[in-house]
Order: sequence, then structure tokens, then C-alpha cells
Amino acid sequence: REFTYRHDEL
Amino acid sequence: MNIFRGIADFSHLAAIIILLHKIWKSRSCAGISGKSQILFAIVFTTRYLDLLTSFISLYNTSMKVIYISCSYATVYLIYMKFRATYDGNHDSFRVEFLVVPVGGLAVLINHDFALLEILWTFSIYLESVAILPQLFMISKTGEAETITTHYLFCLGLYRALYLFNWIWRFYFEGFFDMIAIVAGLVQTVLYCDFFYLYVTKVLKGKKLSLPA
Repeated sequence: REFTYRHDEL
Repeated sequence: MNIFRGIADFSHLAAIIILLHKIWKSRSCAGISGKSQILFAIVFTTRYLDLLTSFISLYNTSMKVIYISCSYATVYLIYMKFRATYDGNHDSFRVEFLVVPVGGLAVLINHDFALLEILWTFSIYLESVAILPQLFMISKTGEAETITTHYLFCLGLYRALYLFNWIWRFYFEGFFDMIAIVAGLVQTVLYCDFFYLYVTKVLKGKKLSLPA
């Protein structure tokens, strides 16, 4: 699974 | 990025810079919990491992690198450079009581049983309670320097604004992450008592001191 938003938020 | 996220990130940055600046200027880390700062360094390290795996934007990468470097610089100032001023006797919170349960919880409750995913979850859970040694220290000494309270206010504001950010993202992007939201709520609640004191005392020009 890919969690892109996760890398986006600090 | 929405307005809440934007202000939150800069509030977080302000908190980190205020603390570093205070220690550097006064050449002292009196009243600052080194344990909380170590926990924050662990939080950033375990969360931003994604720096190695995915690139989002220049903003994203720079902020992550700044947060990590500043948190290590703070730990260095407290435990090395200005060690003589570190108030270890009052910084007596038992961090293993936080790290061990949080580590266990991250292994049990996560979105995916993978190393990076568990470390990310661990960092979210740990961040929510990482300020406790600092709050414990203030409750023990019964007071805090005004600049320290500004630091705490910015840090609390950052997490409170992230809650609004998640509400925004839920409505406009259909996105929500239960782990982040619950941990963010816990983290914000821990600051409520402090927010009250900050508004009723510090903003009225008084020093933050607790009744004996």
C-alpha cells in the first residue's frame, strides 16, 4: 500500500 | 496545502527556533526538559525516514531536514555544550514508561505491518506524549520562564491547527487517517491545561507559576 499523504504532512 | 497546515508548520518551526534561540542566547538550558527534546529527536528521525524513499517537494524536504537538524542541535546544546546548566534533578520523568508502551502500541495498532510503517506509527504515538517530561518538569518546579511558555504555546498551537487541517482534508479531499487524528487529539488535550494558564497568566504579563 502507498501512503503518499503521509510523506506530505510534517 | 490549506491555511491551517501552513500556519501549523510555521508555528512548529517557530517553537523549535524559539527554544534553540533561548538556549543559545542565555547560554543555559535551565527549565528545559532534555528528555522531551530527546523524544522529539526520536520522533523526527523515525518519521522522516521517508526522506530516503520519496520526494514530495522542496518545501517538504527542507522542513523535514530543518526539523531534524534543529532537534539534534537542541539535544547537543542541552547534553553537551551547556550541560552544566541542565537541570537533571527536576527532569525526572521516567521516559521508559512512555517509549515502551508506545512502541508496543505501534506494533499492535498500525495500518500495515511493515518496518517503515511501524516506525511512522511509533513516531505519531510518541509525539503525542513527548511533551510530558517537559510539563512534568514545570509542574515539579512550579514555574516556567516566559520564553519557555511561548515555546510550548507554539508547539501546542501547531498540533491544534493540524486537527483543523484534518477536518479540512476530510471535507475537501475525503482523506482521513484515524491513527494521526486520535494521536493528534490526545496531544492537543495534553496542552489544554497549559493553554488556559498561558492565556490567563502569560498573556496578561504575569509569569507562569503554579500554586504550591
